[in-house]
Amino acid sequence: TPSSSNIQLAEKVIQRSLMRRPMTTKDILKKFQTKCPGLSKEQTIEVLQQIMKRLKPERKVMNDKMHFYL
Amino acid sequence: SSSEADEMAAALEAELNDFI
Repeated sequence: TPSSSNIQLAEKVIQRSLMRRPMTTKDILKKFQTKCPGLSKEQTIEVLQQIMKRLKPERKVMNDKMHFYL
Repeated sequence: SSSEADEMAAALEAELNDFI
């Protein structure tokens, strides 16, 4: 299982980014992978959805794409 | 590869649509 410290760091980085600008799921995924590169696809998606559940970001469509922000 | 990122982003978005 992924190290929880990396995940906590990834959550902080994603939270800060979402406060600065709206991000698509792909942006968030790439940001996460800079901190937790070694996870499998399934783990990445599972951990990211848990992070997003905790952050509870707003969402809006920009340029026809869903964006999340805080 | 970016197509893998696209695929994962789509899967994540589907999960997020369920509850956000």
